[in-house]
Amino acid sequence: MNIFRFLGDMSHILSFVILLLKITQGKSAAGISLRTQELYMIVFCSRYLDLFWNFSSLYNSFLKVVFIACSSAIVYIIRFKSPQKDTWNPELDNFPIQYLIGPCAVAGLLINQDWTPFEMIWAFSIYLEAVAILPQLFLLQKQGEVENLTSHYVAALGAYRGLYLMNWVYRYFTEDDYLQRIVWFAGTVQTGLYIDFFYHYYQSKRGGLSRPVKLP
Amino acid sequence: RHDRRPHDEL
Repeated sequence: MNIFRFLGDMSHILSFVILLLKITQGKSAAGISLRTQELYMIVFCSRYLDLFWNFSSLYNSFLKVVFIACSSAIVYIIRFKSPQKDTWNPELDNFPIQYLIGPCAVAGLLINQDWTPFEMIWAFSIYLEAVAILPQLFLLQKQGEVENLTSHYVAALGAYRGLYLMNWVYRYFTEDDYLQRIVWFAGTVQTGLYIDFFYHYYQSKRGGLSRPVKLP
Repeated sequence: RHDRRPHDEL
């Protein structure tokens, strides 16, 4: 464990806290893409299948359960719970996620670590996580303006993988036999998708004014 | 170095 990975995990947890607060306290999922939340649920449920046989640390196993539980709860609330379910707009949040899941599944089959079924599933979850934010970014693009809490949610989510990139650089230089090109490539793509958002987020938050984040 | 996946990352 290093400070970058720890901060990355904290940023990821923060993104869950912000989103859960927003949809439970704010009683509204307006501006949140259910499609993206469904993709994250698939990502965590597939990646953490090894919860039952890979025990790395209590920290690791605990967060795996937390991430599966939170992502599932978020999908449940937005999909089934009133009044949140009435604030979800299927016309706006209509990104064809099958065009994300399909190619990621093929990529997971073709490019993975050890050609075992679980490694294929693991690689699938890594590729899917890299593109899972797309429906959310498309929704924000359509709306033009981003609600304050939602902007912090997306920023925390982008920061988490950005911090993981730093963690991988740190591990590359401090561990002599460490090479993880699959997750490095996917993590770079994932963080890259946020660059545009980060630019507008920074512009809107600069100088302490909390002007709304505007996406062109 | 060769690719290996440490199972310690989330």
